[in-house]
Amino acid sequence: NKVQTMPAGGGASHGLTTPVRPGTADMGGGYTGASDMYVNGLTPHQSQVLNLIKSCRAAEGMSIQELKNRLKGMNIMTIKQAVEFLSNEGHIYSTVDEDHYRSTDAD
Amino acid sequence: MERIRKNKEAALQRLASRNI
Repeated sequence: NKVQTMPAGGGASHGLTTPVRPGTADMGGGYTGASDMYVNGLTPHQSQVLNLIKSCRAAEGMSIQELKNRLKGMNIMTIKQAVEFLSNEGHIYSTVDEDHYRSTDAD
Repeated sequence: MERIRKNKEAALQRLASRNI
């Protein structure tokens, strides 16, 4: 007589569970409300500064001081931050010194 | 002025890389 013993085990189905994370992918930025509407990816302050620099025909560009004079009421820090942003993005570049900027659009 | 030309070139490159 042969007694066959079936080896137990093995076959239990360990289902691999892949954890599903709720989709919270947020690229950030974007539309933040009507009071701070972005135009072409620029804040109103940034586009104002850019437009002024674009309008300048001088070879050395426009100085921060002149921007400040034209943009009455705009904080000097806001202007400087806008200039820095626009420079980083390549919209403007400094000319004779770090106080004068020209637009890459104008020629 | 060399400095201005270089700055402009660098700015144009930054602008181009942003627009890709």
